[in-house]
Amino acid sequence: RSRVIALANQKGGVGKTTTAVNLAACLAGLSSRTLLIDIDPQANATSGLGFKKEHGRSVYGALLGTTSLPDLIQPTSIDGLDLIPSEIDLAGAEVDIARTENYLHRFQHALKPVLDEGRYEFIFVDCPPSLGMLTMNGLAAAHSMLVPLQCEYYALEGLSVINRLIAQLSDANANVDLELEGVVITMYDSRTNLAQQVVAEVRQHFGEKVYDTMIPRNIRLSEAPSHGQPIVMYDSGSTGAHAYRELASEFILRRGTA
Amino acid sequence: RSRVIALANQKGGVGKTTTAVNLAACLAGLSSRTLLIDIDPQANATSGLGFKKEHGRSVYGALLGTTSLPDLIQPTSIDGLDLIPSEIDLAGAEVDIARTENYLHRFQHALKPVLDEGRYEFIFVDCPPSLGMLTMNGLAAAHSMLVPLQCEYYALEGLSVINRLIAQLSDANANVDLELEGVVITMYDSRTNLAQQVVAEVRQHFGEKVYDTMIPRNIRLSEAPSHGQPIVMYDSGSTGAHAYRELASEFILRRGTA
Ligand SMILES: Nc1ncnc2c1ncn2[C@@H]1O[C@H](COP(=O)(O)OP(=O)(O)OP(=O)(O)O)[C@@H](O)[C@H]1O
Ligand SMILES: Nc1ncnc2c1ncn2[C@@H]1O[C@H](COP(=O)(O)OP(=O)(O)OP(=O)(O)O)[C@@H](O)[C@H]1O
Ligand SMILES: [Mg+2]
Ligand SMILES: [Mg+2]
Repeated sequence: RSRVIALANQKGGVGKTTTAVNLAACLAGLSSRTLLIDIDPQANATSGLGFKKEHGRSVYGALLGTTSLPDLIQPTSIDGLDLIPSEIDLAGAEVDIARTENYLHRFQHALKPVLDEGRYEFIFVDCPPSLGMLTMNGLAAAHSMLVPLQCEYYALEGLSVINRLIAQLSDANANVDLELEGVVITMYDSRTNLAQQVVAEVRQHFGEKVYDTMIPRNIRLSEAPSHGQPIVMYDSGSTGAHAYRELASEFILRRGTA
Repeated sequence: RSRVIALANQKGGVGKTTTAVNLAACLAGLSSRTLLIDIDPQANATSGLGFKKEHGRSVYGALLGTTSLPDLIQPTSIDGLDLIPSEIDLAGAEVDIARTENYLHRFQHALKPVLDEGRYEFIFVDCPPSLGMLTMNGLAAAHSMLVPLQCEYYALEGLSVINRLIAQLSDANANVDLELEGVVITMYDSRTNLAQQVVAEVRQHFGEKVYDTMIPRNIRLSEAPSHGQPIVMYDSGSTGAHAYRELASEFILRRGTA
């Protein structure tokens, strides 16, 4: 019943957290109960929703089997959106998990009671910018992967890794069913040739998988996190808020016909 | 004789690679023999200097002791600038190294013959956006850390980790001498309040350590990598090229009086 969607892209700064926070908030606004799980030790999604990082409040314990994931769930200022926060010390989990049994499925195992309860229609997992243990655990537990793509050359170069990654997870029997939910174009500036070239190339490679909605570069989106609010609360009339609402509607529409 | 400087910041997309490539190119232009070592599996510095990623051509083998680092050195189109490239498979080194003896000093050990030869005045190491094995190896081998900082809220939040990191490396006896070379403000857009607030806050926390030269947001900087050229070759008259030349001069000046 709950669909688990990982926001992943090993390229840094492409808009994973911004998309996780704002898409989740807009879906909650469309009455889809949504949970956002922050598994990035930077804990940007945690502060982007107005929470301080607290020692001990992250998936760390649940990955090692010492705490239960449902106990970490907390409500946010957005009706219908809950959060499991992150903490800086979660970075230590990379080494700890690597040394355990079944190290790729620790998160999937921890997530099971949340899925069994079936409270959420969507569960988003915000991953760090790497393909280490935390991201691999996030992907192994996910039904699909949502890939934000910044309209820049280096970001485009990194896309070739994505299809390889899905194949690798399948070959390793870590997650044979992982699908590509879609590619979201972020920080689009229609005035630059580079952005137009990148978009043309992405649509060529990923075709239908690229959302029609493109998120424009909008300073209000980068101001909102300093107020601990999603864009729809910080500046509901901004082009950024409009774009994420559009994306949420398109996301639902595509899911409905999926 | 050679100073090893790691470009590191676990926050993604802050301008680590752009600063590594362009500062190294500008220093070579000022007749300082420079080596750039790409230890990010994304291999952006490699393609930013016009090279394809090739299987087997990266520090991977040298980290495991099977190949020698000096053999990987190759000249670039910039006089006085050499490169050790990276490859996607280097991501596999994170797990491999974690299981070896002395896993924090594999890179330092591999670098020794390059330092003994003393051919380079500066050796820059471009790190991935994480605090995993590759970045920790880069930092353990470095004399100092150069931290690019994007003028954004999430990037500012991540700075608190930097001082902690230097202390942690010292406590773990991984690198008791690691210094902060400096903080470079990147993607500065003087028209936004956010950028001005971030700069004021960074100068308050890091004082003298913040370079006077700020790198402005300049589309030519993000176009240059698609041509495989540093900015001084792609568009020598751009504000981006001017800023990195200024930064190189300030960098030398500060080193001279260090
Ligand atoms: N459409 C946009 N317009 C303007 N700024 C944006 C936009 N999307 C994201 N940003 C800003 O760009 C920066 C990078 O975005 P974000 O942190 O969401 O990327 P990320 O992929 O999660 O980064 P990381 O790889 O570090 O996890 C942030 O400071 C964010 O506020
Ligand atoms: N001053 C600038 N003006 C405009 N664009 C820039 C500037 N500096 C960097 N960029 C662009 O911003 C993006 C992020 O920069 P870059 O890749 O150098 O960051 P990074 O910290 O190395 O990223 P990662 O964390 O993925 O390694 C790139 O597409 C780059 O071309
Ligand atoms: Mg993020
Ligand atoms: Mg980089």
